[in-house]
Amino acid sequence: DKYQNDLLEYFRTG
Amino acid sequence: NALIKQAGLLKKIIDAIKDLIDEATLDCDNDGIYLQAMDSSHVSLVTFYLKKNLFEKYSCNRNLSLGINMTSIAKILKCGMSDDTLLLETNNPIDILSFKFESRRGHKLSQFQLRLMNLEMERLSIPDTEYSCIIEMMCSEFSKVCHDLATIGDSMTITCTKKNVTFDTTGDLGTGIVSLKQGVVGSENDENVYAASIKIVKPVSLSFSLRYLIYFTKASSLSNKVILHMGEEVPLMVEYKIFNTYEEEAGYLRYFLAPKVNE
Repeated sequence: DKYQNDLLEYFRTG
Repeated sequence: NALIKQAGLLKKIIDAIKDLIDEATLDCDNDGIYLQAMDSSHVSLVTFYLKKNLFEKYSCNRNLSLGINMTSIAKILKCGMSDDTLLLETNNPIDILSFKFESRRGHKLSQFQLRLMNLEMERLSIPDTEYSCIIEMMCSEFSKVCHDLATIGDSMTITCTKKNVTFDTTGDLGTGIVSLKQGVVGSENDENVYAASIKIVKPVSLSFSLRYLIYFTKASSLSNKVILHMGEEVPLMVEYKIFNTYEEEAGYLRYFLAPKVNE
């Protein structure tokens, strides 16, 4: 599966 | 020290996240208890906040981070009855969390201790997001839609417009589509029956993994309603509000899920 965001990266950068 | 009137409520909250995350820290301060954890594949994030008013008594005179194994805490919570009162306490040094259950009639007391873990958890910052669509619907309805469509496909596209919200899927056997109209659609036994309440800035259509959405519906027993927050390029937020025994809002359980890339 491919996802639009890597959530760890997304929330790390705020 | 935190005294909760119905141990079953904490059990429901933990049961709603324990299959998604293995370990997490409970961050406690004088206002309440906060948890944040990501599933191992980094596709979803879970947070909850249990405000002070969720508890009959609550005190925390310094900030604490309690490292918890989710399977272990779920095992302990299973030992109590759902209408027992539950007192949570930590000792000093903080290496255990104690659980004291007392039956409603006071005839049975049981005590369990959970060994805490040393977890180095990264605290992520969840930005304030202006979502394009906010959809409120009955939890039972959302759960049924997810389970029904999962019998057909692996992912579900949620399309929200001013007039309705549509859930659809495609699989090897065929397709499925469920549409809920905006607004109150009627009344049943003098209670309003909602299809979906939609607040919209801009129409959105995004696809999500049904496997994760079905995990999230385990929180359905916490609340009557679920709130879906959607926007382009941002993770979906699925929110269940948590209420205390006086029916006051006393926190939330939120799941974040990355949309799938349409291939």
